[in-house]
Amino acid sequence: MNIFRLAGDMTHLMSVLVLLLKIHTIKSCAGISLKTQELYALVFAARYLDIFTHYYSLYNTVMKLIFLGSSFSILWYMKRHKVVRRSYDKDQDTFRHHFLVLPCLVLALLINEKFTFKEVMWTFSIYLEAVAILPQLVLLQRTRNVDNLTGQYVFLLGAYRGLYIINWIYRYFAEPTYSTHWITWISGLLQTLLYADFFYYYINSVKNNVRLQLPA
Amino acid sequence: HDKTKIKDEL
Repeated sequence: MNIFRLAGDMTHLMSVLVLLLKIHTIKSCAGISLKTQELYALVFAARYLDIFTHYYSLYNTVMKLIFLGSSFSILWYMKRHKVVRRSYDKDQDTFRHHFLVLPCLVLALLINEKFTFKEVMWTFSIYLEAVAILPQLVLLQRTRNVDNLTGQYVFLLGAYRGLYIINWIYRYFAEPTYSTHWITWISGLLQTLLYADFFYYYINSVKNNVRLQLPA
Repeated sequence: HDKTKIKDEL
């Protein structure tokens, strides 16, 4: 475990905590895309099929449980909680997210490292994670005025992806036994690029100390 | 070694 990987995992964890904090304390999910949250829950469910069959480390298992638990509880809050669900921007969150799932599944069936159920599901989760933020970015673009916690949530998610790329480069040079997962690298790079535009406006808003507002 | 076995990242 290197510092970039740990920092990446921690920003990922913080993004989830920021989101849960917003939902749990303010009792609002305004500005949060349910579509993106559904995709993330699917990403974790497909990727962590090995959670009870393969043991890597206590850290690994605990983090997987946290990501699975938090993503499904966010879904529960947004769909079932009687106060939170009323703040959901249903009319704005119209991205057809199901149309992302099928192409990712087909791509995983065609391009994978090994044609087994678990391996295809893992690859599917990598492809789907790369595009899962799209409904959220579209929702931000529509609402334009982004509240602090929502802005921080997306910023932390983007930071997590960026740090993972640095982690792969580090591992490539530092670990002799490390094998390059091209599928992960290319998907991860694409995923990080999706945040570039948002990052530009986010950093500017922090620098100028003004509320984050995306251009029309 | 089989690289598909090493899934130590989250």
